[in-house]
Amino acid sequence: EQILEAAKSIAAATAALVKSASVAQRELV
Amino acid sequence: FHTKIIESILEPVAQQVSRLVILHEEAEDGNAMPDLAQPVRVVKLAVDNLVKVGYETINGSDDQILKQDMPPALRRVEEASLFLLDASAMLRTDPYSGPARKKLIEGSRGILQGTSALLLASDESEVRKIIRVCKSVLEYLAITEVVDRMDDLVTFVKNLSPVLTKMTKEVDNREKELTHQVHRDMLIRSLDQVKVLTPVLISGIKIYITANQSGQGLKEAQNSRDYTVRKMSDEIHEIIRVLQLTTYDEEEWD
Repeated sequence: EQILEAAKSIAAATAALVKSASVAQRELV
Repeated sequence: FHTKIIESILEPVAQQVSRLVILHEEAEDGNAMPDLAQPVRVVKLAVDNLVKVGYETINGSDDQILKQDMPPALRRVEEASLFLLDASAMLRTDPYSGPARKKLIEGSRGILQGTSALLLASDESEVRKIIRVCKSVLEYLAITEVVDRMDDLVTFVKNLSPVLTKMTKEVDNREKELTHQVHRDMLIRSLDQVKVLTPVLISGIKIYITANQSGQGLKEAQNSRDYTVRKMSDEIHEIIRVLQLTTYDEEEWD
C-alpha cells in the first residue's frame, strides 16, 4: 500500500515535470 | 500494464513522456526550456520517499524474490532522478541545451521504467501470496483419500472451508484488478468450476465412506471421488498459471 502511494507521488511529479518541458517544446512545433 | 492500479498510476506519466519524446524529435533545436528546478525537486523528494518505503518493504518481507527484484528497480529510479537533476542544472546554464533535453527524456523514462519494475515486483509478490493460498487448498485435496470415516469428513470440511473461502475471495479480487479480459474470464471460469465441484466432492467422499462401510460399490465410489479431486486440482493449477500471466497472449486466446 505504501509502495503504491509513493509510486503515485512519483508518477504525478514526473508527469508535471514532463508536461512543463513539453509545453516549452510545443510552442516551437 | 496488466493491473488496473498499475495502469492508473503509470499510464498518464507514460503518455506525457511519449509526448515529450515526439516533441523533442520534431523540434530538435527546441524552444528555450523553462526553469525546471522546482518540478525536478518535487520528483527528487518523491523518489527519496519511494526509496525509503521500498527498502522498508524489502526489510519487512520474507519474500526472497521480492528482496532480489526490488533493489535494482529502486536503483534505476534513483539514477534516473540524478539525470533529471543534471538536466535541470544544465538547462539553467543553457535553456537551449540539446544534451540537457536528452538527459531530461532519459531521466523521465528511467523514472517510468524503474517505477514500473518496482510496482511489478510488488505485484508479483502479492500474486505469490495468493498462490500460497491456492497451494494450501491443493494440499487439502491431496489428503482426501485418507478420509474414510464420517468424523474425519467433518474435520476435513471444517479445515478445507476457510482456506477455500480465502482462495475464492482473493482470486475473485485479483480477477477484478486485471486489465486483460481474457485472463479475467479464465479465472472466473476456473473459480466457478471449483465452486460447483466443492459440494460434489463432499458428496463423493460421503458416498465413498458409506460404500467403504457397506462394502458395496467401493471401486466406483473411489473412482468418482478421485475424479472430482483431479478436476478441482486441475482447475486450481489453471488458476495458479493464469495468476502468473502478465502479458496478453494472442495465440493463447486463439
